[in-house]
Amino acid sequence: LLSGKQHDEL
Amino acid sequence: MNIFRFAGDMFHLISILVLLLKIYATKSCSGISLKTQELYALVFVTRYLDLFTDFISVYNTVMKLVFIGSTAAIVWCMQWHPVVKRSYDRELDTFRHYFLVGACFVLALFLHENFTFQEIFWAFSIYLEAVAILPQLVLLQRSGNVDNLTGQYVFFLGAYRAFYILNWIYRYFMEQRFSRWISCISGLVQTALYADFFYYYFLSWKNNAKLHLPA
Repeated sequence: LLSGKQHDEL
Repeated sequence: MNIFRFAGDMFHLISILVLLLKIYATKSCSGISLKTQELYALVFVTRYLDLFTDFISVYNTVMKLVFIGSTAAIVWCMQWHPVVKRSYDRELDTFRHYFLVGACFVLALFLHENFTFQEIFWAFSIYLEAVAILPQLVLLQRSGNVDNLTGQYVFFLGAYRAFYILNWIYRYFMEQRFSRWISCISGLVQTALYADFFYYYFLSWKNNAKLHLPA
């Protein structure tokens, strides 16, 4: 789902 | 998303709600550092630049809006609310936080993941968050006593960061592609800054005494 997304953390 | 990160986000949310509660319930912001709140507002604005460009999840977007909105509300209250602003400890909250902003920005220019506008501001926000609590901790030391809502505010902020460290450990073992050294190192520095506060908080809780930080 979040692969490749750099910053999935808040 | 893992339980450590979710718990961390909830502690972060609780810390901000505790602060909003204190301000609205007591109509006072004594013991709260406006400079720390300004730094946090800057942290959220520079970190969530991708708010409208990248959609990650409803949860992610909603939390970003809540963090930006609530911190902006706290800064607004402490500066413009006719009743609240009178209780702001202006003469105690004298930490020169502009140096923190400058130092973090210079560091972000050298240490970042990609040399792009968004990445540099993201790294800046990570470094700034690590030191944003300093004006608040200095204010607490100067004002000596810590009223329990402000103490809880710092406590929950520390818990949020501690759970994020557990989240990074978890992700390190569970995901082969894990490289968030900027967040990890900065998060460790940030949590270390809370360690001494936690120590005095725990002592006061154990002795059931008023939290008193050594001057």
